[in-house]
Amino acid sequence: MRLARLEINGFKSFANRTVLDLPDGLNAIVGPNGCGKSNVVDAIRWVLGEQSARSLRGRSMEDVIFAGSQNRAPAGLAEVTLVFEQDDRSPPPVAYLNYPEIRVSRVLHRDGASEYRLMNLPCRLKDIVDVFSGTGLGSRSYAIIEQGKIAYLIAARPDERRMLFEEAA
Amino acid sequence: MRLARLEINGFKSFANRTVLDLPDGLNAIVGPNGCGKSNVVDAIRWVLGEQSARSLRGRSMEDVIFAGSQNRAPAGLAEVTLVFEQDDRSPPPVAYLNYPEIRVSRVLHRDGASEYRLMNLPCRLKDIVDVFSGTGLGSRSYAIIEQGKIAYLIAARPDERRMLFEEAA
Amino acid sequence: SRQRFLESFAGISERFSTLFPRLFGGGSAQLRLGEGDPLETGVDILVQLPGKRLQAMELLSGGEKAMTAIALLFSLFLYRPSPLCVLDEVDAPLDESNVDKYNALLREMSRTTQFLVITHNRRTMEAMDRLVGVTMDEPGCSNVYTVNLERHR
Amino acid sequence: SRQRFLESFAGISERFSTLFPRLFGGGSAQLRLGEGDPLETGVDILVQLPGKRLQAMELLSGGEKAMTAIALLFSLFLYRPSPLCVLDEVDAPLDESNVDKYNALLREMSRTTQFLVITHNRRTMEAMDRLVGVTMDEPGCSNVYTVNLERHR
Ligand SMILES: Nc1ncnc2c1ncn2[C@@H]1O[C@H](COP(=O)(O)OP(=O)(O)OP(=O)(O)O)[C@@H](O)[C@H]1O
Ligand SMILES: Nc1ncnc2c1ncn2[C@@H]1O[C@H](COP(=O)(O)OP(=O)(O)OP(=O)(O)O)[C@@H](O)[C@H]1O
Ligand SMILES: [Mg+2]
Ligand SMILES: [Mg+2]
Repeated sequence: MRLARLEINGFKSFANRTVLDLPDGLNAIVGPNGCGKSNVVDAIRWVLGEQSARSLRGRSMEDVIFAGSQNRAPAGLAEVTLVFEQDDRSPPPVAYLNYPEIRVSRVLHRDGASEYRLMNLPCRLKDIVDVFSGTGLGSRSYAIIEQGKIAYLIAARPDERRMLFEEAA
Repeated sequence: MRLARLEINGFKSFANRTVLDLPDGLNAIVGPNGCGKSNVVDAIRWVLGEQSARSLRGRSMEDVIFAGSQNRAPAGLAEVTLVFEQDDRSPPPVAYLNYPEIRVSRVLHRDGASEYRLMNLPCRLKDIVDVFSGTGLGSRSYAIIEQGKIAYLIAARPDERRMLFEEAA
Repeated sequence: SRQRFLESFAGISERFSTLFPRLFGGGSAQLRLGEGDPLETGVDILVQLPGKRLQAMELLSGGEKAMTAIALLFSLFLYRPSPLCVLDEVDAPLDESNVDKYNALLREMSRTTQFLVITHNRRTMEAMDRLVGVTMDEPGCSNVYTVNLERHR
Repeated sequence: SRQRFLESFAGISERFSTLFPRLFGGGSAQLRLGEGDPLETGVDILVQLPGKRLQAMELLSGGEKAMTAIALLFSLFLYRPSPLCVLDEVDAPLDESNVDKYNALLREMSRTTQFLVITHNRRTMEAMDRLVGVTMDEPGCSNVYTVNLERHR
C-alpha cells in the first residue's frame, strides 16, 4: 500500500480543508519558512497515534487545533485523514486485502473529545496501530525523520540504537 | 582589534602548518563536507581557553592533536595562534594599546604537557581571558555560534537565557 | 525472538557495510553488537572515512554524520521495506556533491518505498517528479498547490 | 550590578523589538523579565509573526526559530559590539528570501564587527568579499586557499 492522499482540516496552520494528492513517484514538499511543511509531517504522525503534545511542538494537545490568525477565528476542531491505496510493492495486512483504499483518521475537538476512525467508522488507536503493524510505519518509527533529527539515528546511545533494530525485526 | 590571521599546526585535521589570512571585510569559509571548516571554529575556541574535550567533539583533549591519516603518522603536538591587529572599531584593553598586533597561542603535547602563550611568552589562561574581558569574546561566548546551535539562543530555558544578558552587561 | 533479532541485525549490518562505501566513495563501516546477551546490549557503529583513520563518531563533521545516518536509515529500509518514508530537510547539512548522491539514492530506493521529501535545496527539487508547494496566501493559513515537473524517465 | 543588568536588558530588548520586524517584514517581538528579583529571574521571549497570532516559541518553524535567534544575536552585538563573530552554517535552515535578508544584515553589521561565516549556500558565498576554501587534497589533511571575489562596493 502507498499513501495516496492527505486530507487536513483545522490542524495547525491548515485553517481550510486542504487535500494533498501524492501520485506515484518522488514528491517534494516545498515553500517558504513557516508556511506549514513540517506541520504536514506532524499531521501524519498525529493520525498514526502520537500522544505527546511536546513532540508535536505544542504545550498541550489543543495546540494542534488551528489557533486563529489575524483575520480568522480559531477552529473548533482538527481532523486529519490518511488515504492509502493498494500497491504491489508492499501489501496491506491480510484483513484489508480486498479494500481498494484504506482510510485512517483522527479528530480532536476544542472541548477535548477525540476520536480515531478507520474506514470512516470510529475505532480505537489499537486498531490503527494493527493496520500498520509489521510494515514499520508508526508515529515514532524510523520511517519519519523530523526536521533537524537525521543525526539522531547515529548520535543516540548504543542501547537506544538497539530499538531501531528491534523495530525492523 | 580584529582577527587578522590564524596559524594552525597539528590541530585536528590540520596536519601541516596552515595560515588563514583574514583581511578586512566579510570572509566566508567554504569547502566540502568533512574538509575541516568547523575544525577552524574549534581551533579558535580552544585558544580562547575551552576546557571541555566533549564540547570540541572529542573524548579526551588528546583528540585535538592530529591523529594521523592513511598516509601520515599522528602529530606529536597541536598548536594554534590567533593574531589580532589594531582596529579603531573596537579598541584593545589599555595595556595593549601600543602593540601593533596581539598574539595568543595554545600548545598541547601528546604527553599532556600544555601551555598558553601571549606575545610568544608563556602565560596563564587567566592572562588570555583578561585580554578579551569586556570585549564579549571567549570560548563559550555568544559571539561564536557552533554548527547546528543557532536555535539554542532562543530554545534555552529562561534562566539560561539570562546568562546572555549578563555576558553583555 | 532472540533468533529474529540476530537475523535482522545481521541483515541490516551487511547492507550498511555495502551502502556506506558507495555513499562515501570508499572507506568502510560496520555495526557491532556489544558484549553479553544480544537482547540486552547496545549497538556500536564503527566508521572509517576514505583516506582517514578509524575514529569515534563524535569527531565526524555535520555532513559526514548526516550521510552516515542516511546510509543506516536506507539499510533498514533495504532489509525491511516500509510503505512510506518522510524526510524533513535531511539535505540541509550536505554539500552539493553529497546532495547529488542522496538524490540518486532516493531515486533508486523509490522503486520499493514511497518517499515524501521536504527541502529548500534547488538541486533536490530538480531531482523530484513533482513539487507540492505550500504557501500562506492569506497570512497564517496554509494552502497547497501541485507543480508537475514533466519528467521523461 | 543590578543597575548594569537592567540597563543592558533594556538596551538589548529595545534593539530586538526594532530588528525583529525588519527581519520578518512586520510582526513584533519583545523580551520580558520574569517576576521577582531581576538578578534571579529568567528572560522570556514573546513573538508575533506577521499575520499570525501571538504564540509560544515552540510552535515556530525551523527557519522562523533561526531568524528569531539571528535577530536576538545581532541585538546583543548592536548593544555591545564585540570584535569577532563566528557563524557556522547559520543559514542552513533558511529559504532563499531569508538568506538574502541575513546576508544584507551581515553586510550592514560588518561595519562594526568582523564576521567569519561558514556556509554551503551559494547565495551567501556570492554576498561575501572573500572565500577561504578548505580542501583535503591529501586525504585526511586540511589545506587552505583564498579566493578574492573582486567586489567594487
Ligand atoms: N495550532 C496552530 N494554529 C495556527 N498556526 C499554527 C498552529 N501551530 C503551528 N502554527 C504555525 O505553523 C508555523 C510553522 O509551520 P511549519 O513548522 O510547518 O513551517 P515549515 O514550512 O516547516 O518552515 P521551515 O522551512 O522554516 O521549517 C508557525 O509559524 C506557526 O505559527
Ligand atoms: N584529531 C584529529 N586528527 C585527524 N582528523 C581529525 C581530528 N579531529 C577531527 N578530524 C577530522 O575532521 C573531520 C571533520 O571536520 P569538520 O567538522 O571541520 O568538517 P566540516 O568542514 O565542518 O564539514 P561539514 O560541512 O560537514 O560541517 C572529520 O572527518 C575528522 O576525521
Ligand atoms: Mg520545517
Ligand atoms: Mg561543519
